[in-house]
Amino acid sequence: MAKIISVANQKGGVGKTTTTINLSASLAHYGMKTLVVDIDPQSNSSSGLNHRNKDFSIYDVLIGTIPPNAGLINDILPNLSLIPANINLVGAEIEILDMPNREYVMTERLKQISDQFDFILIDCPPSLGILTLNALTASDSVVIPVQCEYFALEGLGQLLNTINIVKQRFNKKLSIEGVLLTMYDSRLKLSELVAAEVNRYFEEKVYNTRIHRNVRISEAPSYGKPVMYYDSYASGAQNYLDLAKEFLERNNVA
Amino acid sequence: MAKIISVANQKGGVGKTTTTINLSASLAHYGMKTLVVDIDPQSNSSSGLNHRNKDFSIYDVLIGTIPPNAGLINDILPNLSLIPANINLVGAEIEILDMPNREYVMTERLKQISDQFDFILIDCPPSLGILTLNALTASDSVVIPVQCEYFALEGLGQLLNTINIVKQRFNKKLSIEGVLLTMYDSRLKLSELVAAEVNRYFEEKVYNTRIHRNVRISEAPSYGKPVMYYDSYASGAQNYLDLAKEFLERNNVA
Ligand SMILES: Nc1ncnc2c1ncn2[C@@H]1O[C@H](COP(=O)(O)OP(=O)(O)OP(=O)(O)O)[C@@H](O)[C@H]1O
Ligand SMILES: Nc1ncnc2c1ncn2[C@@H]1O[C@H](COP(=O)(O)OP(=O)(O)OP(=O)(O)O)[C@@H](O)[C@H]1O
Ligand SMILES: [Mg+2]
Ligand SMILES: [Mg+2]
Repeated sequence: MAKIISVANQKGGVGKTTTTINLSASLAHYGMKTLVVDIDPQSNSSSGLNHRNKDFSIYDVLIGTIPPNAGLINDILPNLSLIPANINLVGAEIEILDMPNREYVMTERLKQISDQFDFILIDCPPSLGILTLNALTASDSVVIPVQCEYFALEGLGQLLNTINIVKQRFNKKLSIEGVLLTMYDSRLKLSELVAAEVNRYFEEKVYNTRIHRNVRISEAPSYGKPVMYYDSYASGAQNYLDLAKEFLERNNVA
Repeated sequence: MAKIISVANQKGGVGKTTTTINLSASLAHYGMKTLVVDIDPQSNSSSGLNHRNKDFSIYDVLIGTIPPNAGLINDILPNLSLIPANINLVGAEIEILDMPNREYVMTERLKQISDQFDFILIDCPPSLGILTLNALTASDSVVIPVQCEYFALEGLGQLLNTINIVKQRFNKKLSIEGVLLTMYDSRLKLSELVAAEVNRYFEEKVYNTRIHRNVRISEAPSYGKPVMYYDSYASGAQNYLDLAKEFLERNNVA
């Protein structure tokens, strides 16, 4: 049975997609069979992994027109598979609202394929709507990327409230996998202030690994590659490999 | 009658809030009576203008429990007023769905206060849901902030589709006010590539003024001030004053 992890934060542009792509690629690099599930209608995780075919997506899996296995794109990279997103997802929120058992649709779908993987990472859209709630309900834990900026701090209270509500009402096992500082720039006072605040708030949940601002990370998606495949010497590639190591240690996988 | 302008882009973290706050403050500085309407449940525009009181918000105005005038915080800065957001907005999307005339709720509310202002700017959340659709339906035009990053390019097609749908079905007068390049860094090849692509796609709609990446812009919100009130010598403050001048020229206001 795979461990299912949502990568979530309703604040926009904090590094959810970047973390999903690069943490997944790094876990795959260390031999873990990993699945990325893109549930953002923007489908950035899909295109960041060079998948541009819009024929089917997680939308079809959620609505039930295709079985979960048919939504899988296997081994898009060694040990890494994808269930892509497409624009139809925009309509999914309203359609799922009318489905029986609407909170557990994603849970039920992922259960059918979970034995094929060690880890499943779900890239969430920048909102706390039905799709994100479905992902949290289906997950064992949540990775929370926090950009080292002031506005990123403000939203954390809302996110924790939502996680607690989901935990109480739909998914008792939900926990925080870890809090990740992203776009950290050690030259900026603001970065240090935010990092200190996040460490005070989340304590041992915060990853020791920080993802530094690195232009190679933002160039990689235009080539459809995780940064380690685009420029393996880049500091960004190394940061995400370090994160994967720390992630595996916390999951007692040597 | 005020000109009503949505600041919208479903891609997260591209500078919607930063542009709403700083363009509004600059227009107010040039003597325009300006209103900021924050419809993002994250309420970043509200806190960026040092408003932290959660008692009432645009939610109460939309649902109709208070009249629009009661939602106004007048002269939060000279010539600048605010209708704040709060967390209740998360529930607004589903409540508005059940209201008669649901696409025109915002239009109807803003009509009642529009004669008090020259310009009204609406800060939209990072999604194309009911709240953003309501804002687009209520607006004369849209300012589209585009971060100089690869993923920011990908979402533009979806946004234009949505603008066209709203224009055809709900609001014939809707047009693109302008496209603004944000977090531009002239040292980065990626910035130049994205800028060239955006200019090719939008041509004369793109503002000549580019907002350069400037740490003072991201520090200002922690003091609850637009950047021109936090550090008037900062390049970011100058960029937004230049933008306001260009905006007024395009609106034939000397
Ligand atoms: N460490 C980094 N260094 C430099 N650029 C980065 C870094 N992490 C992310 N970026 C860039 O910042 C932008 C925002 O990141 P990303 O799209 O991953 O955030 P997101 O949270 O998924 O956004 P959304 O809320 O729209 O889903 C992207 O253009 C990405 O390439
Ligand atoms: N020109 C700039 N230079 C430096 N930092 C900037 C600039 N513009 C915006 N920022 C910072 O980038 C982050 C994202 O900007 P902002 O929050 O305005 O985007 P947004 O589109 O409103 O995000 P959301 O999608 O969450 O609503 C903020 O922390 C902001 O302070
Ligand atoms: Mg994303
Ligand atoms: Mg915003």
